[in-house]
Amino acid sequence: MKRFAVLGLGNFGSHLARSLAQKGAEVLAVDNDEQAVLNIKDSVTQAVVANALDKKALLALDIDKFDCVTVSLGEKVDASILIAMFLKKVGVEEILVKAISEDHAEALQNVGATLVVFPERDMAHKIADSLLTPNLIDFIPVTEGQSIVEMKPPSECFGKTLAELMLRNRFGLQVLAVRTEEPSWDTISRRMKSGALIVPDGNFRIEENHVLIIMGDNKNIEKFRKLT
Amino acid sequence: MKRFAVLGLGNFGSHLARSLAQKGAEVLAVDNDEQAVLNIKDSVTQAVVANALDKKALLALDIDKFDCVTVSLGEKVDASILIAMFLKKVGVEEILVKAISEDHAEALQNVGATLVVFPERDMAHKIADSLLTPNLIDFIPVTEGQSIVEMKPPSECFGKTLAELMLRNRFGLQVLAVRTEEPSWDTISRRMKSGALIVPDGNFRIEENHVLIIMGDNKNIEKFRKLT
Ligand SMILES: Nc1ncnc2c1ncn2[C@@H]1O[C@H](COP(=O)(O)OP(=O)(O)OP(=O)(O)O)[C@@H](O)[C@H]1O
Ligand SMILES: Nc1ncnc2c1ncn2[C@@H]1O[C@H](COP(=O)(O)OP(=O)(O)OP(=O)(O)O)[C@@H](O)[C@H]1O
Repeated sequence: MKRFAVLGLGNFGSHLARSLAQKGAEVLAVDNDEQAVLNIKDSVTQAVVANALDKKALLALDIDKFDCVTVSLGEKVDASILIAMFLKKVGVEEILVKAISEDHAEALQNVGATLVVFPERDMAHKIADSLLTPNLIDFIPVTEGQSIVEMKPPSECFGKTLAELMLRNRFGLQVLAVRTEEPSWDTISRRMKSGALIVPDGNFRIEENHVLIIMGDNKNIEKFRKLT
Repeated sequence: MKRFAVLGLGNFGSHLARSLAQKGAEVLAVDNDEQAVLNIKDSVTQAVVANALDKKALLALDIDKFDCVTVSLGEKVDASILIAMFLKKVGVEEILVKAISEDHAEALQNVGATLVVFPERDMAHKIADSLLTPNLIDFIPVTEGQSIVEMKPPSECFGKTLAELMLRNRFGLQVLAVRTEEPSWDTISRRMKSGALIVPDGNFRIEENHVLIIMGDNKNIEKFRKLT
């Protein structure tokens, strides 16, 4: 099992630490604010009050033996860069750092952070994509120019079989799967319950309430969508 | 084309406004900080200095005629809740609000926000999922208990064809597609270039550098993964 250390327990760090621990991972949580450490200690393997800039303290916690160390210190740009460099030096393989600006992100990549997260920017981009595709419920980029998308079928497809529609010949699109029941958000398990999903054959008949999971060229997907 | 208004131009709001405008949407950007408005005016359709709590000012901008209004005012919890209520009252269909805590998120949902975003929490959960699946490069939840995942093939698959491996019979898994070239991050277009993707038939031979896109029951995926 992978061993994680999370340095800095603001919103991002604490949610990450809890989420990893909840899924059964071993998590060391570190913050120099005692209250932050107290708030999380029952949800993680080990919670320690320490200054993440204190190399001796980190080595005393065997930081170099962790598979993945996350640095999420908020506004402390210099601190996070220095700590990322130190972690790289002592051989930590996965160094995840939360950035607070583009320049910060670039500097972190330069000093060896393996994954730089800028939640406000990253979520803004994902959301812009989904807001702009009103009947593409979920947009998953696959290959430059190609995508796997979910979409409601254009009305001219209702009641027709896949064999009749000949989407591959007419549009170069492949229907990978069809959701025959509406997705819904389960607030308890915090998962998307996507209803029923089936892999259709040529005789499968498309209905109005179905959601198609289609793969193909972006241009072809757009052409198909314009039939709506 | 959908018309968007973004109230509050911090990191999230400004990235969202730019991202939407870049993709061709009509975007009105609003902030009461003149510098924030000046910084963005060349990247959006219209940028206005105004107090988002000023209902007259919003109505003068025809806020009720926008398809989607985003509220991202940072620490101003009360303000965002009041504005969300007002937007609902004047009939805006999509009200997206950035939350800064769980309680804030809940309150916003109660007053009618249609999409509540809490970037630090939402990204932390997504990242926790991907950190915990070391050879599942991308984990997309599909149906309760089922998933579409990307994974490196277990070594016993190398050099064998899909027909020989009989994954559907032995594991109940369907190989939807195979990446035959490594994904890489294009810093300019900011897209994942996923290399080449093909939809395999039974004669397709799996190689060590391939990435399989597999669909099936979570338990079966885990069984298959344990072969590694
Ligand atoms: N040198 C340090 N050593 C250990 N912890 C630190 C150090 N400097 C800051 N911290 C902690 O890092 C955390 C940073 O949280 P803060 O909310 O400021 O930022 P963040 O994590 O970027 O924000 P968010 O809450 O949006 O995730 C705080 O809990 C703070 O106590
Ligand atoms: N009443 C208001 N009317 C218009 N703009 C406001 C109002 N109150 C705050 N703002 C603006 O909202 C923006 C909030 O940005 P801030 O960085 O504080 O938070 P945020 O958007 O949550 O954070 P992030 O930068 O992490 O996205 C600021 O640019 C601020 O000027």
